[in-house]
Amino acid sequence: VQLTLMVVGASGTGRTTFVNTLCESEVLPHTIDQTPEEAHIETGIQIKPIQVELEEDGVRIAMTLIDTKGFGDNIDNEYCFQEILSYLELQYDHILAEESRIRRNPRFKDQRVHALLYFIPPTGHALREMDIELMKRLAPRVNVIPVIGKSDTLTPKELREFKKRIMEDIEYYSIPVYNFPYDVEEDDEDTILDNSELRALLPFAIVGSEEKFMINGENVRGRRYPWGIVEVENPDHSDFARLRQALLMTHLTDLKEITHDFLYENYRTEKLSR
Amino acid sequence: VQLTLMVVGASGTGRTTFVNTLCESEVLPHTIDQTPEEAHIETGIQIKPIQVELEEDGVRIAMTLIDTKGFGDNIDNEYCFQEILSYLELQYDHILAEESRIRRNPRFKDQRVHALLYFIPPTGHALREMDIELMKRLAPRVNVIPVIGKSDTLTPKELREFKKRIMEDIEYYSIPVYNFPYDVEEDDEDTILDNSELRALLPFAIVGSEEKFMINGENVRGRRYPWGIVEVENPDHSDFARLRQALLMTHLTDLKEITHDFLYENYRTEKLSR
Ligand SMILES: Nc1nc2c(ncn2[C@@H]2O[C@H](COP(=O)(O)OP(=O)(O)O)[C@@H](O)[C@H]2O)c(=O)[nH]1
Ligand SMILES: Nc1nc2c(ncn2[C@@H]2O[C@H](COP(=O)(O)OP(=O)(O)O)[C@@H](O)[C@H]2O)c(=O)[nH]1
Repeated sequence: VQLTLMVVGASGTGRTTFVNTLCESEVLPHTIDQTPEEAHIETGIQIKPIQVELEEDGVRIAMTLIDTKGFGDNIDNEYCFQEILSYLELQYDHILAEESRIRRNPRFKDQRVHALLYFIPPTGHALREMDIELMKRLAPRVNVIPVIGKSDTLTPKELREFKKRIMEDIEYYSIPVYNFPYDVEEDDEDTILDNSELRALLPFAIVGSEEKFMINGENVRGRRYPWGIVEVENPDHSDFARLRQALLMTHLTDLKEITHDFLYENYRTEKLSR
Repeated sequence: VQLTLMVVGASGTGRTTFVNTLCESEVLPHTIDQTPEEAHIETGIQIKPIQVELEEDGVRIAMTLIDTKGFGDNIDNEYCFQEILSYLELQYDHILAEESRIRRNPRFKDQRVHALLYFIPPTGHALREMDIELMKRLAPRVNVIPVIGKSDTLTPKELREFKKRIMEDIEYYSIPVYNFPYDVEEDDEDTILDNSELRALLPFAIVGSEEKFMINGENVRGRRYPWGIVEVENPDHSDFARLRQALLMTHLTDLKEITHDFLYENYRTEKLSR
């Protein structure tokens, strides 16, 4: 099983830690070791795919993870949007070219992105112009799943209000995010229930950690503060476990089908009719 | 006693809450009630002074607090720097004009800003280009005190490394922040100790809260999470108390003297020699 996931978000929203938590190993290095000299060149965005082998519920998943360092770090961020969009469309162009070849390339690799996790910084207010712009522009080309990074910054009440406000913004600006679609007439009760629950969690409140602690006899991933320990997999502390299950198990196929049968097809039609 | 304080930082860095915590009452409203329609117009920055009466250790302080909503919220933030700088210089221009008047204006109010608290978002990495630019450009006109907003986002180890990295950046970019200056030859031991301790805390790790909880029989300001309660005034949880004491008591005079005798004089010399 293959899956291609992209993570986008401003520096410091917990993207790198999330990826390492998802893969249960340090697949992405932290750039915190960069010296002041190296760190402050306005470099635009760096799009870097890496290959990871995962196992979820006995199923082996070959995952391509694409990190996008540098998004939102510049004083003017206009071209960052364009670089990500170009990357997504380039993968569609490769499929288009391959489709029309008389002699197929046996080594061809489908690198279309099946889901883009957009990390909203936990401000506690509303979507910023940058968040709206990005999601709106990318949603026609990829399944955009909004997540709140470092959600342990927010108290339960603040989180509820923040999630509600973000979904109102998403509604108001007609941003077509991936919202776990279901058909009340076609789908069975379990599917409808599962999808409505996931939809109700949007945007997912994410906490990531590369450290483990002993809690109630179990070694669990968490963040230890002087006032307590946040448990990554505890549903009262974070939506991480639910999101991981949706991405790697229950909704993997749906994300791929929507990408191939809908998003790609739309792009193809648009491109060929120009 | 009069003091003028400005708070600058991107939306969601905890500025409003900090001000309300400092004044122990809701002097600044939260804009979280804005609807999506109102909130997303690129309005630039809003500079709004408010007057507050405080009491610290029996001394009455008439404080002017200046909030700067909208900083860093736009896709292109260049003009925000300029608006803040213009505000600071305008107050100097007023003094300059008043100084040269033959007939003094008895109702003249000195609105020079004595300290600017710059809220660094708790990314855990390093200063962003925007942070460096802002502090570097404003430091010649006002005492800039860097603080880390919402510092309860960081574990003790992350906070230590973040503070260290920020101070390295400040050093590397020669940003002349207010660093609790002392004279080893002139000042007494207590003053030297006090100032070195405050300097060592830079940038101050701030947690703010408008809620109170019962902890060990005392009603204290804090933030309650499912995993524990952060206490605003607990020095192991936040540097809030130390900063408040410095601003309103121990270093109030120093901040004003530097503004009047050094920063203003430099501006005056520059302006009159053009
Ligand atoms: N509070 C909190 N901090 C986190 C979380 N995940 C990562 N961090 C910390 O935030 C800092 C930046 O994280 P990183 O994953 O490198 O962010 P990135 O720049 O978005 O890739 C580091 O100090 C992390 O330890 C989280 O879920 N909650
Ligand atoms: N984790 C954390 N959240 C805070 C802190 N102070 C305020 N907040 C929350 O962050 C959100 C935005 O705070 P606010 O003070 O309005 O930020 P501002 O936009 O910078 O003025 C609200 O949900 C606050 O309750 C803090 O010290 N730590």
